[in-house]
Amino acid sequence: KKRQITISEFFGPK
Amino acid sequence: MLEAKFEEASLFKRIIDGFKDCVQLVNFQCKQDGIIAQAVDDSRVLLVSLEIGVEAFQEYRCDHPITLGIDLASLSKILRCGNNNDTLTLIAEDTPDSVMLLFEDTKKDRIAEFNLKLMDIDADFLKIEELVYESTLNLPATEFVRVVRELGQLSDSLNITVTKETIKFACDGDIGSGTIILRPFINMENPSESIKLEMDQPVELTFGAKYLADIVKGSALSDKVAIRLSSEAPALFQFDLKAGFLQFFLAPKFND
Repeated sequence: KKRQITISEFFGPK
Repeated sequence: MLEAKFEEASLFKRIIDGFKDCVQLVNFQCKQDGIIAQAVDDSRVLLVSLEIGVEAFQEYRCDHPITLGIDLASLSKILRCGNNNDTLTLIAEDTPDSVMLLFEDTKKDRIAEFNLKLMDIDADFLKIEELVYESTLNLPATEFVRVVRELGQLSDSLNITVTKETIKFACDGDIGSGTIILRPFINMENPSESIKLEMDQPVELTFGAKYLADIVKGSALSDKVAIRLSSEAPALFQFDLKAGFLQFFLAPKFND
């Protein structure tokens, strides 16, 4: 089973 | 004041068509050196990053930074009004509540002016880290579109495996499974038809097919797509403009 990762887990607010 | 004139309205139409189906509300940041925009889709899986450099415009002037908060669905309605080969000028005051879109045909016989109301969009501008990618692929955009359309019919996930000599796309769904293998080659006569592969380490990743179906819409902008993959980070799909680019950062699916 694979879990969809989100972008927020990699890129934070500037 | 912003005055940004495209020689052909079709360029701006293609840029907007390239990402309007995955994000709706976008802040366009206009500065002296061009226009940038960034937006994340509602599920926060796909990040779109756009850069239109000054050289993409026939004329460009922006004295002070201006943010245009735009609903892309509304903008598209207006963009459908002008002809593709009209010039299109975006005009806005320094603190605008609307942006004017001015279409002029080449003979200047027909001048159409539309004002689009702007929105106050509360979206954080994410800092995109300089990532280290393990593999970089360059494909004809048409090939990329074809792979995504064909395999996307079978499953909601698409797997990409890159080894030294092959790029393998695979899917496995309820109705069956499919695999497409591409090997790098150089087409001397038609370089944009070439498939290039630079690999530091083999990489295998799984992506949501519906996000890839959105990303392929960027192929209206360029006949090539660059795909950069890392096993630990979002993949980058990039379509280059004459001056600038449309980038999609897509977060993968990981094993639980």
